[in-house]
Amino acid sequence: MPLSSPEETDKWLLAEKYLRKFYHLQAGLQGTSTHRSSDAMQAKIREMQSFFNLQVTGSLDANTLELMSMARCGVPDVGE
Amino acid sequence: YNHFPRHLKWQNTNVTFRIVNYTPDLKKADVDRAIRNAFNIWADVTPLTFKKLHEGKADIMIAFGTKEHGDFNPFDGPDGLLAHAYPPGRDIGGDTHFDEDEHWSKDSDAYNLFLVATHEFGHALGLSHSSDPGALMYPVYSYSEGYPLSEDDITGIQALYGQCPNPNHRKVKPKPDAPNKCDPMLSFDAVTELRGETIIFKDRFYWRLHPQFAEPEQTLIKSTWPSLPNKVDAAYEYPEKDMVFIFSGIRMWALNGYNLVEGYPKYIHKLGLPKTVRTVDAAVYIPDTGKTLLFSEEQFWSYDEKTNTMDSGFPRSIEMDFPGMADEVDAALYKHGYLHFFHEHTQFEYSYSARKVIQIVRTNSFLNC
Repeated sequence: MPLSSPEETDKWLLAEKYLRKFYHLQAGLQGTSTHRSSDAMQAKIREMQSFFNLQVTGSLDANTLELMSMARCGVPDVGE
Repeated sequence: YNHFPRHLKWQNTNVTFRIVNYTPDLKKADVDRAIRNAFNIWADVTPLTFKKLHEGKADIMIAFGTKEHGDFNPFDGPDGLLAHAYPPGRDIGGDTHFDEDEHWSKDSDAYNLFLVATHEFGHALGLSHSSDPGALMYPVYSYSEGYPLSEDDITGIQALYGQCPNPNHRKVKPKPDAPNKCDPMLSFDAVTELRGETIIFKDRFYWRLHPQFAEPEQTLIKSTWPSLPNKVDAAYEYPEKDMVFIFSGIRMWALNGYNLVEGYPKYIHKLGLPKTVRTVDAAVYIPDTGKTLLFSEEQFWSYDEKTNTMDSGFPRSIEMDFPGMADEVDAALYKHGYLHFFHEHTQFEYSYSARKVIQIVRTNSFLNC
């Protein structure tokens, strides 16, 4: 099993934190041994990409990460 | 626009607010003014009135705080989260908190308190986030000048509270919604290459087409380049110097990559254009000739990039030199040996060597529509 680079790990941590806060991703281990992302996380990434009119891939591409790191309002984008 | 679930709203139109504490970043009077102006933005388009309380419990309690600040909804230090607000309701409902770890300003130097407050009060009145990047209720911060609401914001708030009964207050100029890439009547303001990407300017926005992205990405011009104007008339890349030139009115800016080059803006007349030319409609560099064509109204000029001089014998008529084309162009791009001219909702693909139009398609086909 290849080890993730620190940058790669940071990316996933940023995404996980973002999706928990703004897309109600359930807390818990999201990574799987092969993909680093569970189905739940992919679904939330898709939801976020759809909201921001990004290409909906379910994967953490550069556009998605760039938006996740921008300054923003702390209110979730999806209703409770 | 979006509302919160159950369309939460204030049940009466007289909403009270209280500023619990102040940021040291600004004078107290500047904070008061930013908050009052932010409420006025919403009061101008609804029947709502906002009364300031100096003590006791108000509907909207406004506070500055850091990290965990009493609502179990902590801030995160500088940048990232800027503020949050709760939808209308009792107790914490409507309350609005700003992250004191941010630097707040009354201009574009830091996070503009008026803009963030207006966005947060949108939540405090019942608006959830909008997915329209031109709307004030879009979740991502971007600085802009002038009236902050878009049509989308106004429609959203009026769906909850109705219109303002005072006709004098209705004279607001909302920002138009973000352009829709697949609108069949879509026209472009300017198109250029930028290090292998294609940048398409339209109104306050630009689309970025990256060879590895299937979908164009739409962003506010001000989000990327705060000092560029909101409207771009023309743009072209001069790859030999890794520069992109952006034209707006009688001024031009230069980019190196995504960074603005110092020493700009310069007047377009420095290129050798006559003073009677007030805007450049389109610009395109042709690598085969080393010339940049500059289009304005029904004429065009040729600029030699090597000698930095305007070629003699110009201006010439667009209609005469580019047969089969419209007599004016909005935007132009040179790609794979062909010139792409955009005029209103039509795109002309022009063979420079054969001197003829080889294809006419809709402008929006360039955005995969």
